[in-house]
Amino acid sequence: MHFSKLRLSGFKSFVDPTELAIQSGMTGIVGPNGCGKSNLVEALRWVMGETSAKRMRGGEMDDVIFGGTTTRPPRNVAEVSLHLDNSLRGAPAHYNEYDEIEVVRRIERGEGSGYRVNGKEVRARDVQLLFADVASGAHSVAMVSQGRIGAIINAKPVERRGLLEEAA
Amino acid sequence: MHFSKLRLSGFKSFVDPTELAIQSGMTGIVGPNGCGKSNLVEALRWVMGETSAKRMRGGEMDDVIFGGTTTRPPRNVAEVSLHLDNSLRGAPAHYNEYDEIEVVRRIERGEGSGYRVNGKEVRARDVQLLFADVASGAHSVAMVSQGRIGAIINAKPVERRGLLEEAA
Amino acid sequence: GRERLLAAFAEVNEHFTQLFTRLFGGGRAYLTLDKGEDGDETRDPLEAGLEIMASPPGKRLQVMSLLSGGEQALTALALLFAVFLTNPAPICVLDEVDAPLDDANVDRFCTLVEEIAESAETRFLIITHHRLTMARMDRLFGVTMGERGVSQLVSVDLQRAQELRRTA
Amino acid sequence: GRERLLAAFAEVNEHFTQLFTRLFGGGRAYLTLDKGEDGDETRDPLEAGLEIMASPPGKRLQVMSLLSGGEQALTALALLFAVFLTNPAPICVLDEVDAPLDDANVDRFCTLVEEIAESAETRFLIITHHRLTMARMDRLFGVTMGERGVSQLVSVDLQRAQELRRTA
Ligand SMILES: Nc1ncnc2c1ncn2[C@@H]1O[C@H](COP(=O)(O)OP(=O)(O)OP(=O)(O)O)[C@@H](O)[C@H]1O
Ligand SMILES: Nc1ncnc2c1ncn2[C@@H]1O[C@H](COP(=O)(O)OP(=O)(O)OP(=O)(O)O)[C@@H](O)[C@H]1O
Ligand SMILES: [Mg+2]
Ligand SMILES: [Mg+2]
Repeated sequence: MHFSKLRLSGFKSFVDPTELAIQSGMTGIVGPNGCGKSNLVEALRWVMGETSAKRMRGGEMDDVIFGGTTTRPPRNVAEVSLHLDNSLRGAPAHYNEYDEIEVVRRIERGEGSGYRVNGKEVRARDVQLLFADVASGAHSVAMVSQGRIGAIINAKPVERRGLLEEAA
Repeated sequence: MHFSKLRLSGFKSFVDPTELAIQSGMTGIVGPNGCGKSNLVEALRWVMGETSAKRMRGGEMDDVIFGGTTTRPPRNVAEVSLHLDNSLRGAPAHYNEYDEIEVVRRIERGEGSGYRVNGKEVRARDVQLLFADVASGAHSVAMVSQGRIGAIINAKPVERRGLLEEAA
Repeated sequence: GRERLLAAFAEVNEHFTQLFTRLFGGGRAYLTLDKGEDGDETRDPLEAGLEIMASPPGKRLQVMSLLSGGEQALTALALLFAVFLTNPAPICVLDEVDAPLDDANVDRFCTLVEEIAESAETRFLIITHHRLTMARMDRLFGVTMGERGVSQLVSVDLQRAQELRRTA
Repeated sequence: GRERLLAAFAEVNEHFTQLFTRLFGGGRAYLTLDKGEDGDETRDPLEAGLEIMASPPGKRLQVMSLLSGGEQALTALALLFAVFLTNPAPICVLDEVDAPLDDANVDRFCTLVEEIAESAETRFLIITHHRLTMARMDRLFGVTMGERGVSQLVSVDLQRAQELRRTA
């Protein structure tokens, strides 16, 4: 199973529909300070089931919805979808019959958020398990957010043990 | 009063006598990771009266003495001297008659460290006051050690108030 | 106590709002002495925390923690320089403060340092890995470890420095 | 519980010692489950902290906190990849992890990532400001804010990417 595409709309500074192809090898993402690079990473973590607003650098989860600029009005809905290519199989049993798996998370201001996998409504728990089964997910060691390396360096030895628990 | 020269010997990775000219304008210091750039900054803070081994990235103050490598034996003495050009005057009253002021700090393993200003033995307190009077010193806001910017960003608002007290 | 702190706050805030606009090429920012969790208006300024409100050019005003990594670093630099300018020191040492900045912000940072070096007669020692910053220095020193574990200081000759300027 | 953690520790430690040597081009390092302040030998591994001992090429063995900024970052990266390799995920996202590294270390970091991308079939999204890293990517996406506060994703054409490779 591969990650193949990420689509965002109304998510943080990505107010217009945006699509990022995720291809094999190394894809570089570049741009000036404050242009939205880390927001892309947060969109990926969010659709994989992130539940903490603080880890999304916000006060509450509604903060992920486009808040407006000096020229554009704020939005009330944000949506992120992640496409997984399962043609070579490898997805968790429950989903392994599909060639493609689309995970969608949508939030409305003041209403909370919901998930859909291939069009069917599911719980946050189901999405988190889907990604945990392929060693991924919002808190996976492979999602190295900005500042994470500094946090590992400054962590006390007991806090670093958490990394081992991830591997166990 | 200007800072004009820094001399080190036996201090951290600078085992051989080293001299850095401090000239007007901007002096860049470059080099690969781990080559000793931040050790230079620590030498400057140490001679200005730093008393905390932890802020020198060590366990105890003896850790500033060259500890040896796979090809060189450890040393037992470290010495740093800072030359101040006072020909245009501006030094604190006690020292203002001199054209040049040389501050030396020397440490012997297991014996502690001592200070001399223009050859005369003085206390740590005297050296700290000398630099505090010219808005400088080991804890001056103008000594921005590696990682300090990150610490200010991650500090709680109450901790940041300390910066204001420095200005008061 | 209290009068001095409030006077220092006013002066630092004035410098900060100007420096922010220069470093970001626009936008606006200011400091507030926050009233703490309970919003207690009468809170003693000696207990209050220092909060930073900032809006980079074209963006909404928000607390510093919602800015991007590079925007936060640039804001923290503006605050440090604001405190520094209330009482300029004869020397300022900056250890890799430009690491998170993109090229445009590095350029504005160097321009600001250049102006402070000229007006306040402060001498700067700047440790950097950024080619653009190296190219703006008046002179360069390299630290090498020809012999493993032993630091040596060498002056980078003009030819080499020119090369750095060209490819930056 | 305990068996799983000890087994994970052994596997992570094995990966870590190999990755450290590859990233530093020599030297050695290992992980220990520290016994805590009181040196209690019988301490339960589920309570212990993870300490990191490292010696870059030609230097003495010491705890990670005594290394330089760049050396610590590279060591933390080796640890993260060690945990990752015990259970490789289909995607790995790295947000400006190369910021504190010099050119030689950036080169070794990129080589390692390239090898993991090929062997583990993992797709990498790498956010960076380093020209050398940009030049090693298979493809580049740029994030811009043509309209202030609004992010747009554009694919950087090959011509531009070639230019980046040449000047890196
Ligand atoms: N809900 C939102 N609506 C609109 N804009 C937002 C929202 N949340 C965050 N932003 C904006 O996104 C910007 C931050 O973007 P991000 O952290 O992705 O930058 P970056 O490209 O990673 O920059 P750097 O190189 O400095 O790390 C901030 O300036 C912030 O104003
Ligand atoms: N007492 C000592 N004796 C010998 N070497 C020492 C001593 N204390 C520290 N060192 C060495 O100095 C090195 C660190 O140097 P420093 O932190 O100045 O590097 P740097 O040039 O700032 O690197 P970076 O670019 O990664 O920040 C370490 O590798 C450490 O082994
Ligand atoms: Mg970022
Ligand atoms: Mg350093």
